[in-house]
Amino acid sequence: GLIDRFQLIRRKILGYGRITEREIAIILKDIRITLLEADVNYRVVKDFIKELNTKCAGLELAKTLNPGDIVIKTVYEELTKLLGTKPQQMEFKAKGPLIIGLIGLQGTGKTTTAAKLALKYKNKNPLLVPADAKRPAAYEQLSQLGQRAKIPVCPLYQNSAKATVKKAIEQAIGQGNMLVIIDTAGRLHLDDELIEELKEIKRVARFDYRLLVADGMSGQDAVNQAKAFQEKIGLDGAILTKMDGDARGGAALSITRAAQVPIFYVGTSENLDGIEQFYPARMAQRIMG
Amino acid sequence: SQLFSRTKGASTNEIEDILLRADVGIKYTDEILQRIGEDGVDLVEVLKKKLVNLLSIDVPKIDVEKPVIIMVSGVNGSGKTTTVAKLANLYQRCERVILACADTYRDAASEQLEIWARRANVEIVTSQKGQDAAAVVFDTISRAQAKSIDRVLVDTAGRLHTRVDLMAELRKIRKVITKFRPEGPDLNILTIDANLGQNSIQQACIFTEEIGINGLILTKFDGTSKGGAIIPICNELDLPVLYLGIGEGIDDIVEFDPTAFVEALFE
Ligand SMILES: Nc1nc2c(ncn2[C@@H]2O[C@H](COP(=O)(O)OP(=O)(O)OP(=O)(O)O)[C@@H](O)[C@H]2O)c(=O)[nH]1
Ligand SMILES: Nc1nc2c(ncn2[C@@H]2O[C@H](COP(=O)(O)OP(=O)(O)OP(=O)(O)O)[C@@H](O)[C@H]2O)c(=O)[nH]1
Ligand SMILES: [Mg+2]
Ligand SMILES: [Mg+2]
Repeated sequence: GLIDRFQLIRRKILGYGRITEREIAIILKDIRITLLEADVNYRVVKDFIKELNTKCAGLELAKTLNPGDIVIKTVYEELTKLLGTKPQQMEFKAKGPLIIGLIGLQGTGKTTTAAKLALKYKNKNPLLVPADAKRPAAYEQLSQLGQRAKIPVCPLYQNSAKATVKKAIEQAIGQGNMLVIIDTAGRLHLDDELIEELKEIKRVARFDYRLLVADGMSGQDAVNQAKAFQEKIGLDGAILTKMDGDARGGAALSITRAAQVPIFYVGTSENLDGIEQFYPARMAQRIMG
Repeated sequence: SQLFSRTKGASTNEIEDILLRADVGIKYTDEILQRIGEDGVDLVEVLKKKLVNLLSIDVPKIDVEKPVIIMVSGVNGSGKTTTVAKLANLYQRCERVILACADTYRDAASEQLEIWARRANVEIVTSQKGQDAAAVVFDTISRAQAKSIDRVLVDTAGRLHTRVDLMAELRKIRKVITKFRPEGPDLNILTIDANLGQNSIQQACIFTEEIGINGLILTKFDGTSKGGAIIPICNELDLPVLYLGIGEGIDDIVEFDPTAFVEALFE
């Protein structure tokens, strides 16, 4: 992978004890290819390489024995920073239920993630809300997931996402649930009507956390999607799904860069326990291949 | 046209940006830009022609006794079930169609496909208690033969190509189909989500290696993704794109047109 390629470059640079601008450029060119292959957005890559160039120029590379290593170490550090530096958690409130909304494009894993999150926070007496009145058998899917996780799923009300959410919040406050997880229908960031529906749900739900659920295999468009949801609805965090595959996950950088929100979790299997803490340093390593 | 003036005289850097943004990938982008050269020709027009050529692959010819057997597979959430519904709706205009719900894994999979079967006005077979996916397919094709049905559409469970056990299940499903049709499904389709990046290439390679895919359907093309990953896929595997999924409704499917696709990529 990248490390072996750098060993070759190192052996060329090593022995000179100093590194020229040209040699930094060669390393950065290789990093650019690595990031693009990893599905990091091409504009995010451009900006990142520019910033790296400035940072590397500022380093005292001439005085070191292994300038190539220092450059690589800097890349990992900068990537980890962009991805959030260290793992982040959601914070629960002292009073009242924490209200989480899962939003995102079609098929990214929102419904399964809702159940996974609920199971993870089972001790908060969670309530699952099927605010998807559109997809065939959406309610049945969340209901079956809830049964397997032994977590209550409130009913779909008046075949309306907004009405369902309103009833659910009342139910949660009445029953003393400390966590409400609202699953919404997949939607395009360009669908004005569905974005409007989400705004209406937002008004009723008064989310504490609006989480973008994004497919870990997403390509270049992840930037536009993340930015659009942030601008139109507002985001407080993200979950990157299907990371049990072999996609490098460059979409992670697109999300943190474009939407400026932390990634809290990654989806790591189809099973109910397939959700894990997101670690920026590990993601940086995965992206770099 | 506006498109022409925007890209006429475009530099290789500008063209590179267009291809990268379209998920064509840096590897294939570098490869093709090297090949079209820099000799003052309108690079964009040369490139567009090359790409249209690359994507103009003949679709598999189906010349068999009924039932025609169509299998749809792909990674989780790529749009298989919705695509099966769209295809069923297309075919049932002139033929009798039956669906096999070979997704015995996912919550409410049969309920989802049953709703679509009703909307498309086609028959459906779902799994009986304890049945595995291959058994559902066997039952469906047997019934299709008995009732002289023209077409069988098999919806399979989503699976990552990295799951050895799930790819083995898929091979088992294909093996059952070979009991009726020795060469396997007449259309062996892989759904590719247009929103995905370079991983689509690996998906196509592994699925083809495992069960011999002979056609692609690019789904969710109605978003802002360009779906350019099909270009390195076609270059590598010579797989025709049969249809584009352009929405969540039953009619949201169109035949793939390489020229329109390439034009849209450059917009
Ligand atoms: N391997 C794997 N599969 C996942 C993961 N998360 C979700 N899936 C699968 O992805 C598919 C889609 O999941 P859903 O939860 O239905 O996705 P969704 O976002 O609710 O879909 P829509 O409501 O139609 O927009 C299902 O097959 C899930 O089992 C994950 O982390 N890993
Ligand atoms: N916008 C858009 N959405 C689509 C398209 N095709 C499918 N979808 C949506 O994508 C989501 C997933 O579709 P499914 O048909 O359930 O995908 P699947 O591959 O069967 O999913 P699994 O069985 O869980 O692997 C649903 O919300 C569909 O409505 C398309 O062409 N455009
Ligand atoms: Mg859902
Ligand atoms: Mg399905």
